[in-house]
Amino acid sequence: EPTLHGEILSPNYPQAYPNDVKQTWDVEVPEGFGIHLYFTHLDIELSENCLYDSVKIVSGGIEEGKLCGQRTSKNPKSPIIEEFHIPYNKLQVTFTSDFSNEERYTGFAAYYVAVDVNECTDFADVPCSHFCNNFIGGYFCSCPPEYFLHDDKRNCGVNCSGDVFTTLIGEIASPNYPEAYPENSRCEYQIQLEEGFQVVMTLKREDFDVEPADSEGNCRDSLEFVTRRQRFGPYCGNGFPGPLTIETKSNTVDIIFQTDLTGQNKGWKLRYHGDPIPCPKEVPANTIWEPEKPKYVFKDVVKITCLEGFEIVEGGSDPMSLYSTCLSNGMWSNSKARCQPVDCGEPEPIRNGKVQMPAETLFGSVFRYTCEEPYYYMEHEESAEYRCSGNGSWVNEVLGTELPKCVPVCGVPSKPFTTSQR
Amino acid sequence: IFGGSIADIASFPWQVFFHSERAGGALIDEYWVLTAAHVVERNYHPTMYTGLNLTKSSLLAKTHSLAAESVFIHPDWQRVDDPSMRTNFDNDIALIRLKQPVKMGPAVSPICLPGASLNYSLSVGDLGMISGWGKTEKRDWVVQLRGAVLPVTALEMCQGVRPKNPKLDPKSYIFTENMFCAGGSGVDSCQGDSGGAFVVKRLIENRSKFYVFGVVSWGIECGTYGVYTKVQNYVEWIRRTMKEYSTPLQD
Repeated sequence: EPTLHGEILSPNYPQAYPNDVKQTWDVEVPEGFGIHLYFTHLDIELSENCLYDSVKIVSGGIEEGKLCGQRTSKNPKSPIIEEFHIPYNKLQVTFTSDFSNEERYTGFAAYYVAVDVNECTDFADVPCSHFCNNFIGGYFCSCPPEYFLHDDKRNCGVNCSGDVFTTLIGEIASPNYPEAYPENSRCEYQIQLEEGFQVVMTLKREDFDVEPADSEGNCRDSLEFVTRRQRFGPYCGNGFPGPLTIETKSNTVDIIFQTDLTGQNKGWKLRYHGDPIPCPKEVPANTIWEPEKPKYVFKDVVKITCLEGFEIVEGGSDPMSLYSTCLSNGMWSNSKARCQPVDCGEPEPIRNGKVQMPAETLFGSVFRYTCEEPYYYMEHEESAEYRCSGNGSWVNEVLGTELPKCVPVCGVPSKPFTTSQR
Repeated sequence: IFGGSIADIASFPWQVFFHSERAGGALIDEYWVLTAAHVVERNYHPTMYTGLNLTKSSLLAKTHSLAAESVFIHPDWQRVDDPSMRTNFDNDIALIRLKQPVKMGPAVSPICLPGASLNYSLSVGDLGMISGWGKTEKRDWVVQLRGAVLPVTALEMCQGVRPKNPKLDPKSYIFTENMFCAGGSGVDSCQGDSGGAFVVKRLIENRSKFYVFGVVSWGIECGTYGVYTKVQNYVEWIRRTMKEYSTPLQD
C-alpha cells in the first residue's frame, strides 16, 4: 500500500556497504501526490559521473539525479544534504557498488514524504480551459459565469444553441460579438420562416473573423449553413470567404458555429430576410392576368380572365374568370385551369325551317337557317346567319339570340285560277 | 258560287272549309282564320279543313281537321235573336285562333292582309276572286271547290237588287262604309260561301300577290250582287287581336 512517507537506507547502514551490490527501492505514494525525497546522509565512493558507486533516482523513466561522494548539509538548521521534488507519485531509487572499494563508505540515508502536487501549475499542459482549482490529491476546473463545463471536466463552453428566428427580417451574431467568441462551443441556431419564403442571408466581409484554417485547409472554428437540400460552408478566416448574399432556396436554415479550444477572434454577424418564393409567369394562351406584373411571388393573387370567345375549363362557378394564388411551393393554385374556345353546341331547330349545320360549333363559327321555300320565308331577311358568340350563344346581328321565324308566304297560290268566264 | 267554275284548291290555298253550318273562311296565318261573324256567332267550336278540293264526307273523315282554340267576333257586331231575320250585317267579321299551327304547302297557304297605303285602295271595277263550296245555280252546295272572278261595283248596285221573295223588304237592310259590293253578270257568292275571302291581286314592291279585301257577307239575291265586309276597315283590329292572342290561351 502506498504510504505517505518512508525511509530508504543503503545496505548495512550505518555500517559500510558491501561491494558489488545493486539494490532498488520502488517508492510509491498515493495518487495525486508528488514525492519529496531528501538525503540526510551521503557517503558513497566518489567517482567521475558516479561511475562506480552511486545512488540513482529515476521517475517515469527519467533520471532525476545520481549521487556519490560525501556531502554535508550547508544549512546548519537543516539536516538535508540533497533533495528532490518529483511531481509524480512513483520513483525508483537504485543503489549500486562495484568491486573496488578499499575504503569504508557508509552509504546513504534518505527519507521521502508525499507532498501535494499543484496540478494547475506543476505540469506543462494547461489542465483547464479557464479556471484551475488545486486541492490535495487532485484539481478541478471551473468556468466563468454563463459558461458551462463540458463533460471532459476540463473545458468550458457556452450555451449558445436553441435560438429560432421566425421574423421575416433579422440579424444574428456569434456569442459576445464583436468581442471574442467562446472557445470549444457549438452554437446551433435556426431560421424558420413561413413556407413560401426562402431565407436570404447577407454577410459583410468585415463582419466575419473566425479562426483561420489549419495548414491543411481545415477550419479550426467554422460557420456553416445547412438546409434540407444544400450545405453552405464551412467558412472561416478573416473576412467572409463565401458569397456576400446566399439564397438558400429554403424557408429553414440551420446555422452551426463550432469553435475549438484555441483562438481569440471576434466572430461574425449576418443579416437575413425572407424572400417570397416566385411563381412562374406563364400566361396561358387566350388569357389576361390582372394585375400585370413582371414577377409574381408567394401570396400574389391574380385574376385570370379568358379572352372573348374562350371559357375556363375546370374552373369555378364563373366560366369567364377565376382567381389563382401563388402558393408556398412556387406553384399556382388552379394551375390546371385553361381557357378553351366556347362551344355553342348544336343550333336549335326552328319550325318550318332547316339548319345548315356548321362544320364546327366553336367560337366564331357561322351557320345559316333556311326556311322551307316557297311556302315559308324568313321574317327578317338578315336573320339567317348566326355566329357563335363569346358567351356560348348563337347570335344573329338583328335578333341576337332569338331564333328566326319562318313565316308563311301569303297570297301566292301555287296554281293560277283560270276561268272561261268573260 | 254563281257564275263560277270548278277550281283547284291550289288556286285558293287560303280557302278554309267549315263543315258544320257549311261556310268558308280564309287562312291569314298559321294560327288564324278570317271569316264572317255570322258564320261563328252560333258556333264557337267550328270544325274546319284546309287543303281540300272535295268535301266528301269520306274524305273529311280521313282528313285532319283544324280545331278552334278561340273565336273573336268583332265587338261591334250586333247580335240578334233570330239570325234568319237579320238585316244588319255591319262588322260582319270574325277571327278564329287555331289550337295547332297549319302546315303550309302547295294546297295550303295564307292570304295576305292589305296594308293601309293607297296601294291597297279598292275601287269600283277592280277584279277580285271568290271561292267556296256554297250554293250554285243548280245545287244548294257542291262537293268540288268552285271559284269565280268578279268586279267591285258601287254599293248602290247591291242596294238596288230586288228580291224574288216578296216578303223581303230590301229597304230594311243596312248598308255601311264597312261593306263593299261586287258581282254582276251572274257572278256572285251565295249561301255556303259566307266567310270566304274576296281577294284581289296587287303588284306591290315588285311582287304580285293576292290580298283579302273582302269577306263574303250577305246578299239580297244570289246571282246578282253580293255584299262583302270591307277588310281594310278591320286590318288594325285584326292585327291587334292576332298580336294580343299570339300565344296559346290558358284553359
